[in-house]
Amino acid sequence: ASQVLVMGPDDYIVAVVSSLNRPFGSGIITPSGILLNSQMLDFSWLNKTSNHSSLSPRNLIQPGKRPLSFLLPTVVRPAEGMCGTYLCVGANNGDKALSSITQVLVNVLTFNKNLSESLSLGRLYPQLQSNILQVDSEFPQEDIEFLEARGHHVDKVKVVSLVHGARRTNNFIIGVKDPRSVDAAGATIL
Amino acid sequence: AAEKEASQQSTLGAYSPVDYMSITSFPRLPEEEPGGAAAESCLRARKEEDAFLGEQDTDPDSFLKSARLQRLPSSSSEMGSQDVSPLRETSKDPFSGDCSCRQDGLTVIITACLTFATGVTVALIMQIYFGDPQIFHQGAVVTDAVPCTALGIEVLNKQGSSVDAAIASALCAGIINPHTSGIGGGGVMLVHDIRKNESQVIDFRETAPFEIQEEVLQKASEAKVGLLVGVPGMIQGMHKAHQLYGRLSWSELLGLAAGIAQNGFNVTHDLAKAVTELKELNYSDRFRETFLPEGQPLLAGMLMKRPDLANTLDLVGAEGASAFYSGNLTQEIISEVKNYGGVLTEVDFSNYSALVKNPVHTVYRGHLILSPPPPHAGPALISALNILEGLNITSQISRENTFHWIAETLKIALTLASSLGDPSYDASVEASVEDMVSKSKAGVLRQLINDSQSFPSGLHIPPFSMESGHS
Repeated sequence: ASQVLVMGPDDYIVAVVSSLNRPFGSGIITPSGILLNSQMLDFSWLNKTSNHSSLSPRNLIQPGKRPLSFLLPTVVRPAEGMCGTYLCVGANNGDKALSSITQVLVNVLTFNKNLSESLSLGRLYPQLQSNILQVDSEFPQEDIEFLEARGHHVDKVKVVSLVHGARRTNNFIIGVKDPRSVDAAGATIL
Repeated sequence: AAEKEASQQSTLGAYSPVDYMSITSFPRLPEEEPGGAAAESCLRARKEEDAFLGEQDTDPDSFLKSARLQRLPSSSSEMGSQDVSPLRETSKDPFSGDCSCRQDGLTVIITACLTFATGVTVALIMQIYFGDPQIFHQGAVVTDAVPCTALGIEVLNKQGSSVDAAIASALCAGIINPHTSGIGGGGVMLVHDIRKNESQVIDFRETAPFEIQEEVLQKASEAKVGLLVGVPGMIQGMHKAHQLYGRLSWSELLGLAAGIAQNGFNVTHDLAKAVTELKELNYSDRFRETFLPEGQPLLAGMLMKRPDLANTLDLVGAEGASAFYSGNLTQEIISEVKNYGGVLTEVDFSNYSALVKNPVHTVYRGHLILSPPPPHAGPALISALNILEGLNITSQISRENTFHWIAETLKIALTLASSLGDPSYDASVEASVEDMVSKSKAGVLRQLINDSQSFPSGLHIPPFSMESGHS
């Protein structure tokens, strides 16, 4: 998925997450240069590798229906009044996005870490089907050992998910990309 | 005589004109005192003075001052020195001019102050509305690619709205990183108005074609990738967002994105990596020409141009979203999808609409969290935060414990997410969402977490299968 986060001078916060499902979607490209999606894969349907019991009845394919989505543009604002922290975050990589956004929000709102640090810290993702806990390359080794001691099967991967964010505190606004991304960019109008 | 003089002095001293009430009972000097013409004249003047003093009751201050000036010298002259007194009796009322002048002066000063204050206030108000801003409003844009971030900033600098910037940047992202998104796909936008504290979710997720059947999908071979294609929602979503929040013209926004495709851009590391990871070899010639020119994968930093996409964006910019959903582009997409075994029809395109919804929300540690409603997994995110809030995670708790709790919480949240679906097709989804985002439900789910031991996912709540992929 690709993410766009905007905090403008008009006091609006906008977060967009869009996707084609698999890389290059279906791989079908029209003469006008439009690459078409493969979003039907997000429905729950029986294929060779899954069984009936794990089918989600609410996400079965039906004409005109939208499939379950882990595209999660998320906005945070003070619960009362207007003073305080405003945040918008987005993430990619399917259901790993949910996991990563949760951890970034905990870092900012619970541990009061700044946005840059919150995005750069190591993240984990519990894979439900395999019961493996994926951790990214930024995850400290000592913490991996502790998690293993508690019965987690930990697998270290390079990147779990990319999370970008923008933060506004009063009139100070900053856009921050995930440091794991080489290509992403955050820019601020001063 | 000396005794009488002393008596008069002491009397005067006792009625010092410090006290207003004392002054009003100013002693009358003996009128029976003999003294010829000068004495008569003095007496007459004294009577006039007394008459005047009687009229000054309404202004104690001026009375005190005038009494001090007039009465004391006059009294002293009566004490035997009136011939040498430098003071002269005047026929003109000494108070009439000065006093009124003093009152007028005060009025002038007050009037001047009020005028000045009013002028300054008006000037300040005009400065606020018409002058240069004294507090500079900032803005920030973050995207997956430098040119798209720059484009978003450019739109903001052109006085475009935040949504305008997001539209241009999102379309740009589909050009620069065509493996992740594009106008052939879909997504979701969350817009929050800080001042009004209002939020809207624009859901432009793809929909399943009307002729799709699960049985067909199950039996489909790899060659029938057309069956995987849903009705693209990107253009409708951007157009809907523009109708609601746009400030620049639609054609200008799409023109800016088309400019990126027309003028070219450097291939990102991410796109180059995605091209090298292409496993399937049955891509069309058009696909190969675009992403594997001369049989070689694109390399990071290479200049890439997409004139085909630029023309498409210009067309949609000029003719509006209908060009994509009921024009030649529609026919082209349908035809191409059918070539690959798909079932998209014109009806799918004409019936497609981007939906505007309210986000799901919760309060987490004094902050309002807003996320998209189903079929998006926002309620599961809300549930995760509600569970974590009750675990009282603080910086005093060890990091390892925190990670363990987060891992266990996410297992529950992801399991909950797997039960979600499109609420338009299953009314029970709404009820599930209400339950999922409630704090009381979070309390119940929190009890499932063991502080010292990890449990296999699905032990407490069985999860539904979710494709582990890039979506």
